[in-house]
Amino acid sequence: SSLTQVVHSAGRRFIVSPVPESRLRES
Amino acid sequence: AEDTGVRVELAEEDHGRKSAIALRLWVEDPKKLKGKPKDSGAIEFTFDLERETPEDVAQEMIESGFFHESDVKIVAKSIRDRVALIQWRRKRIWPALQ
Repeated sequence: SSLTQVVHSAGRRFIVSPVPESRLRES
Repeated sequence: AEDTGVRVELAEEDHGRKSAIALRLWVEDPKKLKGKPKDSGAIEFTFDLERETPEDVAQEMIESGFFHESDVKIVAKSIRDRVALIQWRRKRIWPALQ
């Protein structure tokens, strides 16, 4: 799985990863 | 907590000692949002229970392009509800540490 990192100008780091299929709600 | 369509969970086990905790947020129901979220998956971040507010983090997520600015309140509320639950749980389980 791939991870992406986004750093906001205020310094906070957001690490983005795919949501596991099991955590997605059925619609 | 109210179902906002945005899910926030702990990204690590909480032992009640650290003020900064890792949280993970993702969109469960995009139809509950006003704008279209960036289709990026789960966003993990650190939140300081003593020094930060959910509104601060929500605003930074909007500025980072994860959500439309019209959804700042719903993102903040989702984080706030989870943070309240964490703080309630800490006071109940580890009252001496708080």
